[in-house]
This record gives sequence, C-alpha cells and structure tokens, in this order.
Amino acid sequence: QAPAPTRWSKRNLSWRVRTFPRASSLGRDTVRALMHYALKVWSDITPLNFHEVAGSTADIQIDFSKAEHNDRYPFDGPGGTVAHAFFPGDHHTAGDTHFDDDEAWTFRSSDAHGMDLFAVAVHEFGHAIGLSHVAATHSIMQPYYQGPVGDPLHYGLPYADRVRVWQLYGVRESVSPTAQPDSTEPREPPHLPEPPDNRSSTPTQRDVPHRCTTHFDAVAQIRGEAFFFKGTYFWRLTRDRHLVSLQPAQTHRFWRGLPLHLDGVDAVYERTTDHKIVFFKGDRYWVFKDTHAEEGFPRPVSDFGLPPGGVDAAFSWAHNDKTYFFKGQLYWRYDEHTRRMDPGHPAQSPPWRGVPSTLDDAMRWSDGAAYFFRGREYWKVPDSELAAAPGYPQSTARDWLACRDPQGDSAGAEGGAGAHAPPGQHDHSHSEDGYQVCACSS
Amino acid sequence: APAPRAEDLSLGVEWLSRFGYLPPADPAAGQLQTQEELAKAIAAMQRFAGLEATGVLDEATLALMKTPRCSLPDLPAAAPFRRRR
Repeated sequence: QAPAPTRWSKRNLSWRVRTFPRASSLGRDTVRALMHYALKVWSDITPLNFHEVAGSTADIQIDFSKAEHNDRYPFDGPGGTVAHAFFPGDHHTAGDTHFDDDEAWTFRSSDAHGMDLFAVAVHEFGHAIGLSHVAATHSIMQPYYQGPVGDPLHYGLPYADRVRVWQLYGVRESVSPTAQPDSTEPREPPHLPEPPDNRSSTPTQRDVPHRCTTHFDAVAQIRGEAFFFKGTYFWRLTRDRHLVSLQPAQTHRFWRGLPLHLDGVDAVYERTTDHKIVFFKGDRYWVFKDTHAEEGFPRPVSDFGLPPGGVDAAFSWAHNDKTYFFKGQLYWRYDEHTRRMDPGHPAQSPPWRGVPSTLDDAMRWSDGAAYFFRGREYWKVPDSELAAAPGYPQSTARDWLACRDPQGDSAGAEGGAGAHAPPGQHDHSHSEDGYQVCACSS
Repeated sequence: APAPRAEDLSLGVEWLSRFGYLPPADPAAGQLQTQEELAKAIAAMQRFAGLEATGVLDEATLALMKTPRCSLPDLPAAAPFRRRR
C-alpha cells in the first residue's frame, strides 16, 4: 500500500467493472450505473474525469471477489471486511477496487442486512483517488459501514470530504469558489441510475434534434466517416455514407473528455499530420487522440493565431492539406506542418467560388471534394476545382441523412421507392425494395 | 470492567494488527506485547472510532470490531513499539 496521501498525476481516468457480483439481485447495468454515479460524486467537484472503457487497461479495475483473491486483504465472508481499494501510485494495482462477493449488495433497499453498494463504492473510490480513512464520524471516509447514504442522484459529499479531496486535486472549474459548499441551490438531478452507456435507452424526444429538420453546428470527416454534430448530439455515417443509426448519439459519451456542461461544438476537423481530432468551442479547443481528450486541454484558440471568439468552421482541404478556418466573412489558412498561419490571413472571399460567405462548417470527403454546409443545404467543390459544382446547393438531410422529405421524417423517409441517391453516388441502399435502411459500422 | 474472554482478546489483537493499531504479527514469533501496549492500541482505535477511550475491550468496542467495514487499515502500518529498556 502506497503511503497516503498520494494522488493521480493525470486527470482523465478510465474505469471498468471486470467482474460482477454472482449472486446479487443487482443486474450488471445497475452495477455499472452505480459505479458511474459513485465516481461522479468525486468528479463533480474535482478536475478529475472518469470514463468507462471496455479493455483491460482501465486505470480503475473493479472486481467482485471472494475470500483470498491474490492481494493482502482477503475477504472473510458476509460482514467483516466488505471492500477495499488501492491508493494511486505507480504499482499496477493503483486505483483497483475490490468488493466482497459474499456480501448481499443492494441498492435502494430496506434490507437491513444488505450492503448498499453505492455507499461503499463512494468510500472505496475515495481511496482509489488518494484519500485515507478519517476518524470523523460523518465522513464518507470513516472505515465502518453506516448503511445507505441516500439516492445517488441527490447524494452530496460531506464538507470535510470535499475539503480533503480539494487539497489533493483542487476545485473543478465549474464549482464556483464563492458558492457555499453546503448551498442549497437546486441541482438538476440526472436521470435515474441507468446504464451510462446503455445505447438502447432513447433520450427524451423533447430535446433530441431531428436529423431531417435541423441544421448542424459542425461537420467533419473523421477516419473516413462523416460526423454531423448538433447541440450535444451527433450522427455518424460510414465510409459509404450510410447512417450508423437514425437516432443520434450523445457527444460527451463518445468523445471522452469534453466537459459535461458543453452545450455543443462550433467546428471539428481531423488533423492530417497525426490524425488527431480537433474540437472548437468558443475561445477554446481540445485535441483528441481517438475518442479521448488529451491531457492539458482545453487550450485557447490563440495557439493557432486565431482571435478570441473562435471559429464557425474548420476543415482540411485535400488539395493542399492546409487547414482552413472560417469566422463570419473572414477565413484563415493554417499550415499544420509549420504550425503557423499563412501570411495574408485573415482574408475575405475564400478561394472557392459559389459557396456561401458564411458557413456552419465544411469537410473533405473520400471523393477528394470539399463540402460546405450552411443551414439545411450543402455545396460541393469537386477535387482540384475552385468553384461549386452546378446544381448546388442541395439538401443535406436528403443526401446525407437518409431523409426523403427534408421537412420531416415521413414514413417513407427511411425506405420506399424513390429514395434519392446523392449526386455522384449510386444508391446501394435497399430502400427501393422497401427494406428499412440500416447500417452497422463495427 | 470484567476481563475480556480469551477469544475476544485474540479477536481484538488480530483486529488491531490488521487495521494498523498494532504491528503485524511476526509470522515466526507471533504476537507478543505488554498489557500496556495492548491498552494503548485499543485506546487509539476507540478514539479513531469516536468511542470513549477506555483502553479496554469493552462491549461497545467489541461490537464495533464486528461491524462491517473497509479492509484498509486506519493508520499506516503501526511502527513496532519501542520497548522501554
């Protein structure tokens, strides 16, 4: 055991439930949800971010084990010792958390003999981020089990525990230093403990944008696929332009490391030099390696030589591999190799004729063309040309998002005869035969 | 207070060394400490738990030792007691 207090040097930590309780009434998704909310208790007030991963490389591996299980803390059947976790450090067990599989793990149960999994998990994750036991009877870090601590959606850490974790990691940006720690301001409770990553649960219709009627905040080609971002959601198209799902996915659940309170993004592009993905929002930007934000972000857009206020659009033109940024009527040309803005920018009237003077976003595509999006329409500039192709603008919803009637997603939108193939691409979907259009990218 | 039963005493000593109030038992020599050291360890545990620090394995202390809890020690592993020459 590393001498306490130690702490994590990084801020983005991955976790994974490797083994589940074998004889508990709690389903796997509930166990994962409870772990999510128990970690969220600590990430809500510190700069730490936790995200669930599937692989065996998680920083915090969570296991339900019995009796002797290869560490110095054998469990002892029901009661007695119920769980433990390892402090941060450079040993491979750092952060790992073990629960005694002989305990009757419960959630929202009046069973006096049950062990409330959420309460114990909050305590153990306190160890996993570096907090040791304390003698304060009201602290979540005192060593004895004291029963359930209430609903995970409304649980607030005792003040003494907040101060101790702030001493280790500082205060999360969104937690105002002037607010009273015990202030009674209403907190918007997230949904009931549902699986944080349960794709089958559909968000409430009320706030989900509809792909056939919306215009987009950002569009990007990433690893050969197209991503359309709107608010906190995005749609994803495979390389042959088929929608992965008619329902949008939630941005922050896929792109790990974007602040939860971000209400949308302004522009996204994939960097040609290292294939990292750059997200822009206001004055800040994030660089992602695959789907995880890198340490040290967000940073100010002044890194690019861009003025405060951020950008409307960003894309890398296949013709010269330069990155173009757009803001209002102005555009910039950025050289990714020298990491400098080309002289003479910002400038007015971008090199492509026939495209609108202001944009929502732009992207390159596998056909070598550049596509410019604004409102519900898009313009195509074929490869090596400097003017929009004739016949544009066309409808984004119809040509990219499998909507037949751009004004609404009528029954025929997903199928039926007459679905219109986007220009330049023959329609391989089954819609003429009345099949449902569907695709699976992995 | 009545003297604790033998099994309570051994439970107590094992519990105290497991959670950092007594040095871990030497696998060869086992556990050997004076009454004074044991009383100090019990009092430390009672203070940490918010009980009255009597230094005796009384009922409240034994009951708490049977309460479900976290496996980690409360104190970094106790340094071996320095014996008075």
